[in-house]
This record gives sequence, structure tokens and C-alpha cells, in this order.
Amino acid sequence: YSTFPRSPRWKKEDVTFRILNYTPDMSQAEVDEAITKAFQLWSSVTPLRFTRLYSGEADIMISFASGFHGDFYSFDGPGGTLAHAYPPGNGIGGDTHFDEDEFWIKSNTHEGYNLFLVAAHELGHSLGLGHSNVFGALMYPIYMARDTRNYRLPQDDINGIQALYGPPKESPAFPPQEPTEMTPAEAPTEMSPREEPTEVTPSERPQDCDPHLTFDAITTLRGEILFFKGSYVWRKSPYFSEIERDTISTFWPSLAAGFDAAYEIDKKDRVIFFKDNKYWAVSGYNIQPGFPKPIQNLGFPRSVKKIDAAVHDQNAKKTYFFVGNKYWSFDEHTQSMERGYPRKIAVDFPGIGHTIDAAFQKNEHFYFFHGSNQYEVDIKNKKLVRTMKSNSWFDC
Amino acid sequence: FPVAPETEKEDMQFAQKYLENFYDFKEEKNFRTTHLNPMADKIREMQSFFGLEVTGELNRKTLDMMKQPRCGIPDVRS
Repeated sequence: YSTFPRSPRWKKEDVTFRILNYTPDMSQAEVDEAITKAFQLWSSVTPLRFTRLYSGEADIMISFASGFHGDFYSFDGPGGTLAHAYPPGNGIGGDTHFDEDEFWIKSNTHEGYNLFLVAAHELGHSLGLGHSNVFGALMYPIYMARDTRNYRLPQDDINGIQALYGPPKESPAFPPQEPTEMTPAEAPTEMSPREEPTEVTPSERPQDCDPHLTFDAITTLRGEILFFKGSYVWRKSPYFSEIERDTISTFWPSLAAGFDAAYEIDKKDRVIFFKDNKYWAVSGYNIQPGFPKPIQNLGFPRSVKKIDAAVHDQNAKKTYFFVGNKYWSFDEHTQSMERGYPRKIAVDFPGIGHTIDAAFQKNEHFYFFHGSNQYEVDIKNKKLVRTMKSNSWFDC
Repeated sequence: FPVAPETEKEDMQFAQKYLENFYDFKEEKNFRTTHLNPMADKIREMQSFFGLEVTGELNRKTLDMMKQPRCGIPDVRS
């Protein structure tokens, strides 16, 4: 994280804000909610209290404007610069401006820029934070669409704002009645995927070239291959030579770490993640509404509590689910399990005589992973072609 | 995806504006320098900030990063 030169900050805990005007892209209630949630992010980790004014001069004046709007930083039309804000101070100090030429949205179900995310970032500036070069941090300068339903402030941003204001005092920073204004669609779902305590620090990142490296799940995603283990993900892209390492929460903050299985249906631009008896569908960063769903919806008997691995055959339009020493075949056309399953893996895939941890398809081959080994199988004749180390994709 | 400017010259102008806005680049008219490309230092600074390969050259990945929608506050300040 960084701060502005000389680290300007508000010398008081009670900071006022005022919303001067609205964007026609969203209802006024949606704009109010997005900005209120954004303030709540910061007040929940500092002693700061934010009070809204409806007239007169507030510390943080919030407005939407296009092109030249009276300060030295004119906006630039659609794209490019989305918004900016000024560090704490008198006059324009603390003020936040949104570029009205952008299309502002409430949730990521359609194109546009999520006002809550951008507001939360700009309010970081209004409180004294500069940009962070930590990928995935809220104060990272580049816009990244994310699922905002259970959005949590990343640790780098918490460290930054607490360096300026310290941690919160015991009493809640917001009057209790405010949060209830969240619309039901935004309230955490009963089956919200993140079940573990909130402050979980990721375990040590496994080494790329550890000869004993195993994976929880592997899938393709828009031409890349994603390897999952615990809270970590390795990304192999056809466009960049080096492997990129991230955490799952960087892309899908509301999904719990430790997937069981994952597969991509390329034609629908959709990846399905499995954990225990539930599964989620995502499209890029966006978790599809209506998920998670119980895996029984796919046609598994009740005796199946979780699955080991899944792979989608793009040519046959079938998805294979692996559980123990058996596997099921799911017909994506009819959206139902094929008759005659489950079958023994070893019978149909000679040479694969064990359980499967993870699987994915690339070109004419399936790649099955078991422990620290990987098995390349020719899809057409289901013959084992060769065995490799599980991390052979990492150029060790 | 970002819409790419058509010509290399446009790319360079785009990059110069970006570095002026966000990396405090100042093109000194009578700037005598041993650098063939006075922007190279600032390109290196931007590449380092975003964890890109630090080459000082305006390569495709660097340009793609510059075209991402972003906040209007500078990344570095003098």
C-alpha cells in the first residue's frame, strides 16, 4: 500500500460526506446503497465514522461529471480513467468524482463498472491512501470486475488504512439500522460458499517444482489452464511464458478455497466449481446467480457426498465425473446423466487403475492427475499415451 | 477488450500521455540525454509497479496494461 506525500489524513474520527448528484445509469437508491457499502468497508476496519449530509459543505463531496468539470483532471470519455479522488484536506480535499461517461452498474450481471467497487477504491484516496501495486488489492489502480456479494477488504488495504487511522474501537462503526437497507439480492445467501471463519490466512504457497506437488482441481478457462490447490491457483497462459500465481480469492472472493473439482464448458464461457456437495458456475469473475446448487441436481445418488474430479469433452459435449474408482457421464445436451453409469474407470481407461484428483482436456487428450503423477490419455481410443509429473506444465 | 490505436506513433503518444498522467513524466524540450528514448525510465517504473517484465520498451503487454480502465490518480508522485 502507499499514502500521499506527507501522509495527509483526517485529524478526526467523524467524517462527513454528501452525494451532490446521481448517474442516470442506476436508481438513486442503488447509488446510495453502493456508496454506503463503500464507506462501511473502511469504517469496519478503522475508528472512523461517516455521517451523510444533505446540504452544505461536507468533508467528502461526491459527484458524477463528464470531461472538464472544474479541476485539473478532466475526464476522458468512456473507458480510460473511470474516477478520481483527492487526499484529505480543505476545499476539494477528500472529494470524489466519477466519470459520468462510464456506464455504472450495481452488480456484475451486465457490462459496466461496479459503482461500489470504484467508490470503495476512490474513498480509499479520500481517506489518504495512494495506489497499491499488490495485484488484487482494492487500491490497485486497474479496475477488476469481481463478485461483490461477500466482498471483503483485502489485507493490504486493511494494513494501509490502519497505518493511517489505527484499528476500530470496540463499538460498531455504523449505526445498526444502516446495513438492513441492503436489498435482498445483495444479502448473503443462505448457502453463501464461504463457511470458514473470516480471518483465514492462506497456508504457505506450495513450490511450483516440488516433486510431490498434487492438485485439488484443474480446469481450462478462456484458453488458460488453471491449477488449484488449497487457496492458491497457478495460471498457465498461451500468451505469457511465465506461470502466474494468485489466490482464489483474488478472482472469486466469495468462493471458499479447496475445490474438489472444476471443468469448463467452453461454448458457454462457463466454469463449474465443486466443493463438498455443492457446485458453482462462474463466467470469468462473475458467479452466476442461483448458485451454489446441490450436486444431486446433476443426477448423482444421495450416497455421493462429493466428487473427486471432472472433465468436459468439448467434442462429445459430455462431462465425466470421477468418484472413487467409478465415473459418471453427463450429457450436456440433455442435461442428464447417461444410462449405464457409473462404470469402473479402469475398465474404460486402461492404465488408470486409481482415483483421480483432477482432470482437464487439451486438444485431443485428457490429462488425469493422481498424487504427483499425471496421465495423458488419447480421448478417441481412451488409451494411455504417457505418464508425467503433475507439475510438468510449470516448466520445472 | 481495449480498442488498440492504429499506428505505432499513436501508441507512443498514448503511452506518453499515460506516463505524464500517472508516472510524472515530463518531456523536457531541451532535454539533453544519453537516452535514445527519454520515456524508457518511466516505462521501466510503470512496468515495475505492475510486475511486468522491466524492459523500458513499449511492448505489447505494457501497452495492454496502459489501456486497462483505471483510477485517475497518479501511481507515483514527485
